[in-house]
Amino acid sequence: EDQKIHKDEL
Amino acid sequence: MNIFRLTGDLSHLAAIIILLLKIWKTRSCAGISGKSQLLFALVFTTRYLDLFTSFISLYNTSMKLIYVACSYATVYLIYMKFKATYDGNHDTFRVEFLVVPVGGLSFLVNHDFSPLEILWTFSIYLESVAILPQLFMISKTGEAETITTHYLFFLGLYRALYLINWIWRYYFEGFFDLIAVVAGVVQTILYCDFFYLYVTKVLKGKKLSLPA
Repeated sequence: EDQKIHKDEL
Repeated sequence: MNIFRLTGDLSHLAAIIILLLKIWKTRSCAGISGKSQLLFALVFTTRYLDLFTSFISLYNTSMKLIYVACSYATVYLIYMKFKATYDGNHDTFRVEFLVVPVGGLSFLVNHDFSPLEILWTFSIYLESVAILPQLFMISKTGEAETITTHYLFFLGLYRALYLINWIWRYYFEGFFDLIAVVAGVVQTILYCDFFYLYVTKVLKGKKLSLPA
């Protein structure tokens, strides 16, 4: 999940 | 989602729309660096490939699609529709000096050595310096139209608001992404000189022109 976290930003 | 992140996104959107409208209404892209706009199109393309692999929210997906579509529309207007007005002679920044080192760095310093992650990292690094051809063009011609300075202001404000967002997220969510933060700081610093001129000149009703 950590890898996905920054993808919530643009 | 906090208020800084949201206003950052909206500021980014405002910048993109201001630029599109400026070109569309004046039927001219004079004073705009096509190279910077090409780099931004590359930034969005390489960053938002996760549109195909993961869904975060309707907001996230729609904003990504809008950014990508607008950046391609801008490039189309500059290099196709209003090509005759494009100031290529003044848009002489060598983009390979940005793309090559940034490409190398994204291979060396990333969160995970996988294609999508390297491309995401590349886009973060590239975004931080993608405005340089535009700033170089302004320093070369010594001036910028007021509407172009509004575009630059919102574009710079967006990353500055993201910095506050990251401080907020660090304290309240324990979220910290070193790559994004360092690149975001670099990106914001590049605008500082411009912010100064914007506040001291443009906001006082004067045109942005640099001393010869």
